[in-house]
Amino acid sequence: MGCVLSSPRRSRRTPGYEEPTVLASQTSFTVNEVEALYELYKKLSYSIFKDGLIHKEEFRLALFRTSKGANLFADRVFDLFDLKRNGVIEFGEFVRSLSIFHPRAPESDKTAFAFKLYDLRGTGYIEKEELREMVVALLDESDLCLSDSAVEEIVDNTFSQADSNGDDRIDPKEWEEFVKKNPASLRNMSLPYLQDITTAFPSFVMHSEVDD
Amino acid sequence: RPAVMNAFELISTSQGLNLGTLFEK
Repeated sequence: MGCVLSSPRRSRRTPGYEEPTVLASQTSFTVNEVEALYELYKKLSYSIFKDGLIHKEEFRLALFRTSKGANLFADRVFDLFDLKRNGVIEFGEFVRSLSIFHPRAPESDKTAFAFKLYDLRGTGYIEKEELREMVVALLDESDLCLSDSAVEEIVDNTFSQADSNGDDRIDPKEWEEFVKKNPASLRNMSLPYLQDITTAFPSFVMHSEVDD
Repeated sequence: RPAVMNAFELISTSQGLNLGTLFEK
């Protein structure tokens, strides 16, 4: 017991599989961390459709324990992870996107990703209407209850803090300044789990081809 | 009345943005 038997070198890979050495060279992860992420990826990508690709329903299932019902934020994250925009998240997309959430990833990558996430209509700016829509969506999914006037106050206050040139839209530069002053706004952009991914998915050792 | 949080901080608490859930068994 305790020993690792030699693994099948060419076990079946999911469609769109990319070599961990290549992904590690392009991301914040080590090769072993990418291999551990592959264990997570397989679990997620076979949870409903059994095709080795993560579909939106599988992503929702993992986040909410149910695949039913859209969630504005989860669906936005899915769409941003789906770099090829073909409706599924492939392994390389999964690793490259999650890399931004690594605690070691550059702050500028996190800032840029959050900007794209909140620029709901992809205009290159975050508009007040988008901010209001996101606050309302957050309230809908949570137990928080705020009056319409409280929502307006929060949206107006935040918007005026961020929109420093007063042109009624937040541009990437203004966003960068805003998150520097309000770092808690990017709290969700760092996942401590990613530092312990090899511990969380130790079975990667069974399939590992390198020793970091 | 709760202390006023900035709207982006509020949004960041969405479960849909809590990707840590993906790592929970």
